[in-house]
Amino acid sequence: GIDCSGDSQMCCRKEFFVDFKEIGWEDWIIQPEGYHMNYCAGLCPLHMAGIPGLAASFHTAVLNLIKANNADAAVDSCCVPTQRRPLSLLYYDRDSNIVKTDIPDMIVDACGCT
Amino acid sequence: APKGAWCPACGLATLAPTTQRDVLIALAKQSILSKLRLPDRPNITQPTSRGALLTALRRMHAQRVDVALSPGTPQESSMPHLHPGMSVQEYEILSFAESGSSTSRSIHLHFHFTRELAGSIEILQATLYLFWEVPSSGIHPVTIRLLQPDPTGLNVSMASETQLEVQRTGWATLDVGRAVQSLFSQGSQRLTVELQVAEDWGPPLLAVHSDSHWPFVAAQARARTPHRVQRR
Repeated sequence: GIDCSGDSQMCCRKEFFVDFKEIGWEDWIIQPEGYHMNYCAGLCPLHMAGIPGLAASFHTAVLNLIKANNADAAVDSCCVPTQRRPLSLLYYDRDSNIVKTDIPDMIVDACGCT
Repeated sequence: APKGAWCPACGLATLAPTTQRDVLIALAKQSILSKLRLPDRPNITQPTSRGALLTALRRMHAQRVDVALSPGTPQESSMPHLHPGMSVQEYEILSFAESGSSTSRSIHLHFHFTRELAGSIEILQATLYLFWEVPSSGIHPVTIRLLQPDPTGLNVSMASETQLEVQRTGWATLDVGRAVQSLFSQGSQRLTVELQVAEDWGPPLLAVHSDSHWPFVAAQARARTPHRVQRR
């Protein structure tokens, strides 16, 4: 996948870090110190369908399908996460118990066009 | 997004940077709280002391090493075991005791488990850790009763009773997995542990004055997988 930089309009991953101390959550979240809430943004014009972040063969397959099915009817595809990982948290719950858990699919590592 | 509705991905591009930041932080908060099944961020009135937390984590680690090294003894608890690598969300819960009533021969400890998780997790293992402080040599019999409120919450019923013979100062563990699981299945979250000694030794042997030897329960749990019906 591609990280957004400069004025690229194409589908890419935007980094965004939420510092728990800045939002006043550091008293109940023991670890980690923040959350990488990255997200996908950007355009997925026709010729981008299926890349980046997915296998090239899939891209070719998608393009062939679009050609075969009357290209001008096709619309842009969407810029979505193609790779994600869990967010591990150690926190106090409302009864002051200490809970450790891994919340699946919370951190976006790569983006791509459907 | 439907015509005219606000599309989160493209809508952000038109927002002023500060507004965009506020929107993203609000989304991050909402996402974390909903995944932890919390209606709002918890207000921590008495955070656990660092000493107690570090001691508990060390004890749990040591216990795991002991169990891993013990020659082939299968786990007594009949709880389903953790299968590492499963895609189901897993939890480790540390619940420190809240001291209850005590007499010269008995003491009550209360453990409040996680309200928001109670209905959505199944307990895999739960172990009670107690630190004995033995006043004199010899064998000291101690009775440990696990009490839980009945469904009305008005009375308590005894879930189990165990006789221990304490011979020296140090940590002892007791498997409370079945009691905690039955607590959760009844929708209650409070487990009371009653410790009783034969003679008047004063509060039974517990090092309750020492912060880093405070009794605790360590539980491992797993999110309940929704019951799937497969049609052929």
